[in-house]
Amino acid sequence: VYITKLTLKGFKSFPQHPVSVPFEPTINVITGPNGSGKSNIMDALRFVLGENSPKALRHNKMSDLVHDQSADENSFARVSATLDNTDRGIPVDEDRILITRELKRNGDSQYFMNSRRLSRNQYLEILSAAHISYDGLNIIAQGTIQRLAELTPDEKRGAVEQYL
Amino acid sequence: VYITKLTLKGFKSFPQHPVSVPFEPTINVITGPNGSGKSNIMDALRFVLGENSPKALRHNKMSDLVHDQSADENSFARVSATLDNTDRGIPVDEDRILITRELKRNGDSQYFMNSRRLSRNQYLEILSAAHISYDGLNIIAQGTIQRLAELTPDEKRGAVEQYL
Amino acid sequence: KKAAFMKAYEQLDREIRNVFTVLTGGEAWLELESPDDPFSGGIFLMAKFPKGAPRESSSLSGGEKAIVAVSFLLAFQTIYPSGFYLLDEVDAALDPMYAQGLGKMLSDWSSRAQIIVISLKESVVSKSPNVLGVYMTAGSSNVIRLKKEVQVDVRTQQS
Amino acid sequence: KKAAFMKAYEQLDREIRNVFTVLTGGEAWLELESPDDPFSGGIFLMAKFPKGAPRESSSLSGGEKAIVAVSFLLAFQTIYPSGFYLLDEVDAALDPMYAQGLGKMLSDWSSRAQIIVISLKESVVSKSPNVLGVYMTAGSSNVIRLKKEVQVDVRTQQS
Ligand SMILES: Nc1ncnc2c1ncn2[C@@H]1O[C@H](COP(=O)(O)OP(=O)(O)OP(=O)(O)O)[C@@H](O)[C@H]1O
Ligand SMILES: Nc1ncnc2c1ncn2[C@@H]1O[C@H](COP(=O)(O)OP(=O)(O)OP(=O)(O)O)[C@@H](O)[C@H]1O
Ligand SMILES: [Mg+2]
Ligand SMILES: [Mg+2]
Repeated sequence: VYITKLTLKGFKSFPQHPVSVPFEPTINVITGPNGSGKSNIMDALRFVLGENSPKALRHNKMSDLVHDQSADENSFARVSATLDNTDRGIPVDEDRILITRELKRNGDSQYFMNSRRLSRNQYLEILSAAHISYDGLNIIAQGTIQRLAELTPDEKRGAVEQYL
Repeated sequence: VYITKLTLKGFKSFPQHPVSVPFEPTINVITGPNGSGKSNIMDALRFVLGENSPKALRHNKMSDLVHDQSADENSFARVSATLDNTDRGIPVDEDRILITRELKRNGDSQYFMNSRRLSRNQYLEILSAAHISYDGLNIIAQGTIQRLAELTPDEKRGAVEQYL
Repeated sequence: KKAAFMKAYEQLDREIRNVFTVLTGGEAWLELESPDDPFSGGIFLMAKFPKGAPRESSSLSGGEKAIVAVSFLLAFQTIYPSGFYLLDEVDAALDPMYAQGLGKMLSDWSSRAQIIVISLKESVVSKSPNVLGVYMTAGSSNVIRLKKEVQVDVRTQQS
Repeated sequence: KKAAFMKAYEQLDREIRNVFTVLTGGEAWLELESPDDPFSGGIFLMAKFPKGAPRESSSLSGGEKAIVAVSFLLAFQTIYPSGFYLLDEVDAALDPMYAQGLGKMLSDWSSRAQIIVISLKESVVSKSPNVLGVYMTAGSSNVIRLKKEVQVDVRTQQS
């Protein structure tokens, strides 16, 4: 399972009109000046995969994730990701799966898979079947790569055990 | 007061034969491949200024600071810095001041100023008259510059108060 | 349980050796703190960079840690495969040679899993067939797709 | 005590504005949480980067934080002068334009205080009249002095 497209609307520095980011199945390099929004794209991917700690998304509370230039009360943040499921890693019989998470100003989230609303737990459980989780080893936030080398020997053993 | 020369002997990756590093009074850029010993030069400067926490020098105990390829029991680490004192920032009537710190394998240190042995407290007190301290704001370790921007508002006020 | 652990451990060890040697020309490997009862001790991640001595990963330099960590991360693919990797400026501490080596390694690896990597380094950006440029206008972020043959200047995207 | 604090605060605010604007073309400034009794509240370090909105320093991006932090650090010189600055790869998170700007700023600043900066970025290394090359041979570090006109390649020093 891999990501073919990410669409951000009102999420952090992304505006209320949707911005789509296309991804290739091989290597994709994201570049741009400091402060342009690169790490916010990474945060959007973690958010749509279920990250629920505002601190991990670099804010104090979830409602701060909504784009702060959209003044109106009803504004919200929405992130969708289109996943290629031809390998059927996700136990759903479809080639493409669209996952979506919407966040209201009050901090509440709703989760959708192929436009069907799911509870957070159902959503996370289906993704975990394909080894997809918002805090997996395969997702490295800015400035944290050295930490893997700084794990204690016991923590390194724990990392191996956890995935058996 | 500024640094005109640093001499390292048996300190971290520096060998038992002394290596001297000349510094200009203006700007000096240190460069080189990963793992060549650049940050160890910075550690040597903090060490000679009195840094006493092994963790801040990236080791578990002080005796690990001695170059680990020098097998013999009597080997030790010695760092000296020549300071230009023409502005008499340091309350000693000399244009040049040589500060030296020696560390034995057992973890004990000895401090010298212009070849006279001093206690650690005398040594640190004389340096602090010129606003020189091993944990001053003017010394930024690798990977820590962002922390200054991440201080809470109270911590930022504290930083200003501390130096009044 | 011990058999499953040892099988995973040996696979991880073998793969780390491969990845690290390709990246640096040096050697990396795993060691068990207590080989007889692996669960009662930890795992040491050892690395010997060219011209250096063998060391445990936690006492390496900033750039060396990043290289060893990426090797560990990619090697993990053999025991717990992921469909994609999201890497945010993992090359920030690398010198030009290792940054280039990492760019090449990630390109090679992208036939095994999708790689999405954020980088400011010319040597990594110019190697990739797919480059996305992010830029800010009037307080909001935008994304454009840059073709491979475009000479990417990290700054010009503001135009 | 309040008078001394306010004097230092205002000097710091003035200097941060100068340094930050030279570095980025944007604006940075200080705000007091409780202006009537400064000791009962904190200090906000605000920054507005070109094309962005004003923000407190802790909610900026990685590279933006590094720029704001260096501005704060240098501005501190006016209230508590140091004879020298030791900076270890403070430019690691900066894009090419800000890295170049920082290199120039540090050169200018070096007439006020000695600057010793570790960098892997070509744009910072080539601007400096004094470059020291560090390299490893047989497990030990060495240092050579590189002249200004030498085209410095971070890697070639191993030769
Ligand atoms: N809720 C929000 N509304 C609007 N902007 C926001 C919001 N949250 C964060 N931002 C802004 O988004 C900007 C971009 O941040 P991001 O961390 O993505 O930059 P970046 O491209 O990764 O930069 P760098 O290269 O420095 O790491 C920051 O300036 C930040 O202040
Ligand atoms: N006591 C010691 N004896 C010998 N070598 C040591 C000792 N302590 C640390 N080292 C080694 O010194 C090497 C250089 O470390 P240093 O952190 O100075 O590199 P660096 O040039 O700053 O690299 P980077 O660009 O990756 O930050 C490391 O490989 C480390 O293992
Ligand atoms: Mg970033
Ligand atoms: Mg270093």
